[in-house]
Amino acid sequence: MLEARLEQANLLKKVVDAIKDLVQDCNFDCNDSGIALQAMDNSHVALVSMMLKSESFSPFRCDRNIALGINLGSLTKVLRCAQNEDILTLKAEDAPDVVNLVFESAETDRISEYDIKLMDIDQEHLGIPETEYAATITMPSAEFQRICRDLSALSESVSIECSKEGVKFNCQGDIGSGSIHLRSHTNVDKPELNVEIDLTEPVSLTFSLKYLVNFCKASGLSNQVKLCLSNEVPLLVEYALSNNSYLRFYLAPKIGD
Amino acid sequence: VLLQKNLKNYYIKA
Repeated sequence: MLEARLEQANLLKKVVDAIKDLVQDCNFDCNDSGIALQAMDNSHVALVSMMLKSESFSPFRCDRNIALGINLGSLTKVLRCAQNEDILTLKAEDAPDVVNLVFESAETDRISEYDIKLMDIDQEHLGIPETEYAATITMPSAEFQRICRDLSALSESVSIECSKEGVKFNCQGDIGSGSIHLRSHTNVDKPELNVEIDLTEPVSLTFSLKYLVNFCKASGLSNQVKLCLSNEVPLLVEYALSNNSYLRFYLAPKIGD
Repeated sequence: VLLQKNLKNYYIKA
């Protein structure tokens, strides 16, 4: 059986909120290392990969592999019934029909309990190899969100160019063009504002802003976001969580036909 | 025209 207790319901609320517009039905794969999710969007150009390590829960117990097929719309409805600070416990039997969620208020003696019916989801899993990317940019997640939002007002696509000069986000649209240039930057007092660019070779790739704006819904999960790029391969956008847990998004680049 | 390829072109099925 599965029993996983999260100190704050907020974490799961934010994760689900960040991915629910991209993917609808997905399997939460539970085993002794934690709870993982991998799902592609309908057009198969974007992929979500979530890992909540067992260390992110206390306690965490999962005796055998369980796939919980959950509709994220349903999960969102139930998670709205939890206060952000509630303690959240996920429970399921070994061959479950439902997943059970218990919300406990640390301040009051209120305990609420919900069951969500599970679905059989036949999901394709992709093997994503560990990749040495040509450029890795670590930057404030709010800054990345702002760039994507600002440029999406002008264009459907953004080109991300990374060179030893820094990183340039460029777009061209009907009304004109825009570009934002960032260089490596260290703020000793506010390290969350740091921009770090790790480059082994120059990279230039174009991506759909619609998807990037969508990924940025995860900004509330982490102060910093990591963008990993190599020419001609999908972009990795990573939001690191505590205990080596993470929320990652992959996006296929736009290429000439 | 710019196209986005299916991710299955980049990653193999696990």
